[in-house]
This record gives sequence, structure tokens and C-alpha cells, in this order.
Amino acid sequence: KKQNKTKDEL
Amino acid sequence: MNVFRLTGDLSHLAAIIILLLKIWKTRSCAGISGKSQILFALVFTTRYLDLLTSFISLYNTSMKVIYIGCSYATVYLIYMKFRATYDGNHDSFRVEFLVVPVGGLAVLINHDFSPLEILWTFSIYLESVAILPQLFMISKTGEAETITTHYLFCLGLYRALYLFNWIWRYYFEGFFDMIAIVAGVVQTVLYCD
Repeated sequence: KKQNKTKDEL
Repeated sequence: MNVFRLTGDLSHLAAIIILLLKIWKTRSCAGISGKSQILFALVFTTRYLDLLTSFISLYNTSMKVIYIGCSYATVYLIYMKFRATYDGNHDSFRVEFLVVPVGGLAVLINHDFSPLEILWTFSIYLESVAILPQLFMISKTGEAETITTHYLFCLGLYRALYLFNWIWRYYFEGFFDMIAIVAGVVQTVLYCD
């Protein structure tokens, strides 16, 4: 399942 | 953004700056593993490719540029400018034993089989083991300069704080990323010694 991944982390 | 992530980023930035200044001021990279620094430069390069595609915030972009800039500057100082002080025969960790398995794992276990996602996953896995050559070198030389221990402490602290950040984000935002969390735990455990 696709986690709601946001690439806002460094 | 939460306090754990902010202090984590600042701790990470401090580690990078501490190392760069130490090499620059003492004009020597004795006791520093150039291989670890190359791995870190690779981590930042493969993780921050989205610099070209997406803009998240000024903070995010400027930190990424600083991380990439400092890591390449550190590699430059070690392998070019102060090459004479590089302790090559103690920096003998076989990094291909890290990069190849990590690369394979990134292709096998990821959230999405797209080039950018696989490179991001590769950078997450690689970051968790990138310090091994440095720890290996310290075990071989049997000593670490004080400044190096400060560097390692800040670097270890950064990912430990990120673990709290992920707990915070799971609790308040329902956000979690198992790949980052597992790699973060492995990374933090490695620094504990």
C-alpha cells in the first residue's frame, strides 16, 4: 500500500 | 516542521560544518575517512535530485544546497587539497560491499519503481551505513580526535531526532514512511557505540 509520502524532509 | 526535525537538521548541519572547519583550520584530514565522505556526497546527490524538479520551501532548498556544497567541499579537501595528510592505508573499508547490497535492496524494496524513487530509497539505505568506513578507520587507528567524536555525536543525534520527528508526524499527521524509519533506526544504532 502506498504511504502518503511527502518528500518534504531533508 | 516540528522541533525534532528542526533540531535534527541543525545538528546535521553542525556536524557537516564541524568537519569541514576542522579539516580547513588544521589543514589536515588525519583520522577522517574519505570513503565515508564520498558516500555522504553520494547520499545527498541521489536524494536531492528533486532540487531540480520540485520546490518545497526556501529552507528546504537552501539546506539541500548547503549539504551538497559542504559534502563535496569536504571530499575535495580530503582528496585534493590536503591529499598528503589523507591516511589512505587506514581508510581501507571496502565500500563496494556497502554500495552493491544497498543498491540491490533499493531496487527490491521501495515505495515506487520510478528512477527518482529508487534513487531516494538508495540514498536512505546508504545513509544508514555510510558512517561504517569512518567507524572502521577509528577502530583500526584505535583513536579518534575530540573533534571527530563531536562530529560523530552530532551526526548520530540528527537521525535519532528524526526518529522522534517520525513519531510526532505519525501521531499528529498520520504520516509514516517505514523505509525511512527502519533505516533511521539502523543508522542510530550504529552510532550508539
